[in-house]
Amino acid sequence: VRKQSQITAFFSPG
Amino acid sequence: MLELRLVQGNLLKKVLEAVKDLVTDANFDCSSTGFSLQAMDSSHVALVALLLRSEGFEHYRCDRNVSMGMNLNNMAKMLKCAGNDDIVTIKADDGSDTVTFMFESPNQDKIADFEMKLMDIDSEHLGIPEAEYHAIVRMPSSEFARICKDLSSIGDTVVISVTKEGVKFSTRGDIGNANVVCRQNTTVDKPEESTTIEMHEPVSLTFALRYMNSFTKATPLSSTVTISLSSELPVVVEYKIAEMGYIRFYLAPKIED
Repeated sequence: VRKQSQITAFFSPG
Repeated sequence: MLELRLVQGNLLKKVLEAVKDLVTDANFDCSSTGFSLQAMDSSHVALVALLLRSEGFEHYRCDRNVSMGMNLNNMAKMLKCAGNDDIVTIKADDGSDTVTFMFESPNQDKIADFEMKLMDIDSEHLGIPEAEYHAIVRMPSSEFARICKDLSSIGDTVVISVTKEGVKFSTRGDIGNANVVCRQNTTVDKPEESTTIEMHEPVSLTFALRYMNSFTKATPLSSTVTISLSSELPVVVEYKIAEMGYIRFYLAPKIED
């Protein structure tokens, strides 16, 4: 099963 | 005081058509570098980054850095009122809660002002690190749009795999499955019709087709699209905007649970 990841898991605020 | 005059006003119309379905409200940032936007969709799965460099404008005045919150649907409504050949000027006074779009017909016989209310948008700006991508595919944007549209009639997700054979787009659904393989092809007469694949390592990633289809609304901005892939990183789908900059869409992959 694949789940959808979020952009915020890869790019952090800044 | 901010005053940005864009002779190719239809570029701005096309930019809005490309992002308005993905993002509802966004801050447009204006600095000496240019007119830019970074925004995520409401579920934080995709991110769009736009840059229109100051050098691409016929006149570019931006006295201080400003961030203008706009509802993109409303902005698109106003820009739709500009003719395709119109010159568009974006104007705002310091501290104003409105922005004005001025449309001038090419022979200057019609001038229109559309004033739009700005809004306060609390958005976080993400740092996008420089990455070495495992594979970079450059192909005609219309071909990429066609593949995304075709596959979305079969399934909900696309697996994009790059090997030395080429780039493969695969999907599966209730009615069956589909694979489209594009091979490197640089022998065509026109460079915008060629497909080039730069592969450092084979890579295979899964993405939601709904977002890919949304990105292809940027197709009128560029004859080619560049897809940059690295395992476990968001894919970058980039449309270059001639002489001015780019619109880049980042999409988070579907990963093993």
